[in-house]
Amino acid sequence: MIQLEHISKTFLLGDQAVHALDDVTLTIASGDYLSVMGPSGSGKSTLLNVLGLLDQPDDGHYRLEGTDTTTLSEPERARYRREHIGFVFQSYHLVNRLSARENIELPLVLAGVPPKDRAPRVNEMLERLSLTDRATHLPNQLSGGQRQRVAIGRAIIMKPQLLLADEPTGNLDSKSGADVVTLLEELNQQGITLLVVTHDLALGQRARRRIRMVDGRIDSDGT
Amino acid sequence: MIQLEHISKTFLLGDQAVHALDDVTLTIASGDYLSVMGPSGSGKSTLLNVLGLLDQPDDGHYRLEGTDTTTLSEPERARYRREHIGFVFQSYHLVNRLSARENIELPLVLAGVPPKDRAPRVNEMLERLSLTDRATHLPNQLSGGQRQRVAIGRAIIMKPQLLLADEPTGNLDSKSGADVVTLLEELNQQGITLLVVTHDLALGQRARRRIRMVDGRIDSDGT
Ligand SMILES: Nc1ncnc2c1ncn2[C@@H]1O[C@H](COP(=O)(O)OP(=O)(O)OP(=O)(O)O)[C@@H](O)[C@H]1O
Ligand SMILES: Nc1ncnc2c1ncn2[C@@H]1O[C@H](COP(=O)(O)OP(=O)(O)OP(=O)(O)O)[C@@H](O)[C@H]1O
Ligand SMILES: [Mg+2]
Ligand SMILES: [Mg+2]
Repeated sequence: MIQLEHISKTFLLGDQAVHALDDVTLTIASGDYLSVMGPSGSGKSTLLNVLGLLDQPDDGHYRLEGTDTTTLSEPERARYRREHIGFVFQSYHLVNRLSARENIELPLVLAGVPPKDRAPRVNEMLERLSLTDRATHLPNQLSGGQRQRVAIGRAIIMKPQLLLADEPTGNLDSKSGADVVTLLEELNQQGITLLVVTHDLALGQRARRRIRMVDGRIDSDGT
Repeated sequence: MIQLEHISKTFLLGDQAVHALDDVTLTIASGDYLSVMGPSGSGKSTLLNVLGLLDQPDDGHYRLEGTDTTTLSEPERARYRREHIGFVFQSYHLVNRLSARENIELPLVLAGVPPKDRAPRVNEMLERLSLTDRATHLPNQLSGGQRQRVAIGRAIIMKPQLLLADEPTGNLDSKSGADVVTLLEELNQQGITLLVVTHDLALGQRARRRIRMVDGRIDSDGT
């Protein structure tokens, strides 16, 4: 499903070059469940941004379902993201003027799902994430962990084919974190390809396949 | 040093009342080391915001070094914060147009420390937080964990009398997290009062005194 071949991504700041991704080669089959761990700054979020079509590599090829993504125009990439990819961002990126409910509902609205079909799906998601009592709150009226759960809800409401979760439990207590992991793993059992970046060793070890990154490179890749 | 007496804080949204803090009584001696744990949404950040003079309670009294803080004007509160309190925010709140170095340096600038005295202190802090190579990066050119470390550096550079850290290791790998904890505990050993909100049980158990919050109340307070 996913083929990264000799992917590199370098940020240039003045005369300093940061090799955020350094010759990364990785094949991921549809329905896989991978964790990505590694030191702060090792390139995990950058890897997810490339996989999620949010960022283009400077070198190498990213083939997604056989298509070379570098040949896609920006509107095509945006459309592919909307239709196939769910992304839980490390810093959430919620829409500040929309409530928890409206943030989670947004992908359904963009996909043209009619209002009467949206409500039950959003209500169920709010319930699964223990956010029902906070549905009308704006992001700045939510706790850190509540915002994180809204970000998760928005990423998964469309049951996207590829789910990229960047530190999805970092601001959650053990119970809320366990509820989220249960939800993500259910989606994987239904066939969704799941990548979880995490600093939580216990969570990382739940994945069927564990990737470790160091300095922009894949240091180990095993089961 | 710190006396919270029957502190309550309620957020009103339309006709819904959220009791973020519900009759909280707590005494903290100078130099104490406390952890605050509890479910997502239980009031931990709100407690820190009240302690840090960022938010006023609706009921009860907050005495700080004998002064009833409700009698302070906003400029007096701002000055007290600047001179005595260091705050690591759950969402960092870095200044986006300032580099890592400049963000960390900011409290020294506000305190009128001369440039030639600032540089060695900032350099040492960058080194302790493994940020030397990222000193000139802007926040959007940093990884999540790097931003978290900048937020920590800024909070501690003035060695404030009271240090409030809201989930300071949430986006850090185990090594960076351990380095930060070492740094915070060193400051406590030098006499700084340290409160750490965390979802990390291992970190929470390092504190001499452990507070657990549930639904805006202190559920347990023990050593
Ligand atoms: N826009 C940018 N300009 C320059 N350097 C950048 C930029 N974005 C990221 N970097 C650098 O690239 C490296 C990889 O960043 P990335 O965000 O992928 O790390 P990470 O593994 O997700 O870290 P963390 O665990 O702290 O979230 C970091 O060292 C970071 O400073
Ligand atoms: N401005 C606000 N308006 C309404 N409700 C609010 C506001 N700010 C916070 N709340 C609510 O108050 C409660 C306590 O929030 P707080 O941020 O203190 O929780 P927390 O314990 O820090 O949670 P987390 O572990 O998720 O960070 C939450 O249920 C939250 O939804
Ligand atoms: Mg990251
Ligand atoms: Mg909080």
